[in-house]
Amino acid sequence: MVKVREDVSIGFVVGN
Amino acid sequence: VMYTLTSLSPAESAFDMDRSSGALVVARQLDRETRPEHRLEVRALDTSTSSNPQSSAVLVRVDITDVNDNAPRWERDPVVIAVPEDAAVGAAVGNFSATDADAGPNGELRYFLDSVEPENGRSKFAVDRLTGSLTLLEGVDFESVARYTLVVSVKDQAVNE
Repeated sequence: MVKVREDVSIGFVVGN
Repeated sequence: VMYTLTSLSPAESAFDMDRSSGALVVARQLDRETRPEHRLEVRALDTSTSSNPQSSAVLVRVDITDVNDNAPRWERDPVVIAVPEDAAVGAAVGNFSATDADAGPNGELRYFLDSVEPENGRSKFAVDRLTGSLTLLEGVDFESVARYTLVVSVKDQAVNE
């Protein structure tokens, strides 16, 4: 499971 | 190894994957209020051999965490409340209700009575912080004052309210 904030910009790397 | 990404949620994927590094990248604006989680399948495929390629997949759930991007909203503005002049002191005479689409403290609301006009009415009304309920603290008299104007505000409990 990965968590990411809803306000990150396009292009943000969530995980590898 | 080469990577491919498939969205298991019905809508178009908000994510992209770098085929060679496997980096999962945000491709569209996210919105927790519209879609709080995304389910993806990432498949790794060996490409060194063309004769018998092997692959395996992993399921990925992406949880979108909330930021305070919605202000509370009033259902009606202005709110008109009729209070009979013989209403009992202590009676609940109205209820203020707002909504906030955010989660947790970002959507938790507190109500405040900011002002009352005429000013001598300030001691007559109280608004419950948690419920928005309007209570009469003193008797009202139609012949003295037929209308009070109250300004009520609502705030969410986010750090950046």
